[in-house]
Amino acid sequence: EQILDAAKSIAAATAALVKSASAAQRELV
Amino acid sequence: MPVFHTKIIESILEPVAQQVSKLVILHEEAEDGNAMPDLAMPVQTVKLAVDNLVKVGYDTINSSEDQILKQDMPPALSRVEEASLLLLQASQLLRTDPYSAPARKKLIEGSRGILQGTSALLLAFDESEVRKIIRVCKNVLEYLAIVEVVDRMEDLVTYVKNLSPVLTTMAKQVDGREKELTHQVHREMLCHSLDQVKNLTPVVISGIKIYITAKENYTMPQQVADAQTNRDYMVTKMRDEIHEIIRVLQLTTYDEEEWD
Repeated sequence: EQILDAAKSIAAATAALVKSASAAQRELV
Repeated sequence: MPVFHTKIIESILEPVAQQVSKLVILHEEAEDGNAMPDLAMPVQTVKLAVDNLVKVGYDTINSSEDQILKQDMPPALSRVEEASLLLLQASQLLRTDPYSAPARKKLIEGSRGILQGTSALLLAFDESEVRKIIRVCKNVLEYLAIVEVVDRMEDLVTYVKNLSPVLTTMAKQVDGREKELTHQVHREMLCHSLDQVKNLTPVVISGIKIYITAKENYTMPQQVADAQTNRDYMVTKMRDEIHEIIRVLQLTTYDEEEWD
């Protein structure tokens, strides 16, 4: 269970990071 | 065909996989790109989550007796840690040059690495959970293997008393696993075999009973032999279904399709 929770946190944090990076790129496309 | 073979893994990884795919496409379509924002904060959040995952991962490894899990998890954790370093490097590069191409590359490699490492980790953990269910299935097989020594009614009572809870546990765990799978064909196969086991259980017990009755009533040797053959046939059928459950439990969508 702890592994799943830790994986959820890392996935959410990575998704948020990538979303921020994508937002800047999207303005160009 | 689903990419992730369990609903929990899918719910964890699918959103981040979509975001990473979008970033890759945007990067390819706009090679030079806009200036990147300061990613120090979100990268730090990822780093903290990675540190926690590594800690929890090693706690799991140290407390587990599953040798395969102990072997499979560390490389996945290393993969996640390495990816997190790439993200830190990307963030540092972007602070000095928001247009840095190597930083964008590291950002993509890092986020892909997190996705792949977390996926490998969850897969290793999931396989370990599956091995626990398989151990219960093998426990039932062991009980079925000793059916030959059950030749008195009092033995049958003890046998059923011991077999029932193990069978119930197996049915509960396989049923839970079936509901967790994303692959429809695998779900149906598990469902079918589990139903067969449930239907065969009273038939097997009845077969044992008929054999014992034939033996105790000094019926003709041929009748005893027939009862024994029938009992063994039913036990074999049940054993085959449990072997099929074990086989299907070990299948993943990764067996059929490379997604990486």
